[in-house]
Amino acid sequence: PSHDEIKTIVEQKARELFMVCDVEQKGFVSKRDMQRLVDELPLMPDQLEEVFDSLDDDKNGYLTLEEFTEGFGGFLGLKSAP
Amino acid sequence: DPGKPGSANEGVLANFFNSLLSKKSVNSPAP
Repeated sequence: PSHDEIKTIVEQKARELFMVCDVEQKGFVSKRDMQRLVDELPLMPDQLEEVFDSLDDDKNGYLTLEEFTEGFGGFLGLKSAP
Repeated sequence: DPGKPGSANEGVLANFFNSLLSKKSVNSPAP
């Protein structure tokens, strides 16, 4: 697959995962949304906070789909295009 | 290197995304 195809697949998957976090479909994930996942994921609250802080690039307390997708791409070993 | 930003929590991030992926695949009905 081409770079663009991979990018599209990653974005689609990231969107699906983002929607798991953004249950209210606000368009962003807050720390409160993240803490709700403690019942569903095998992570401790402080680990979820750590994940949130590392994905929240601009540190504004809101995790956007773009930030989430970038973090997901990084997890997959992809570098974001300059 | 715990002092280097982004490197200390790579394992936690990987755990987070892996868990989300498993959860998503469990919850998603087959097409």
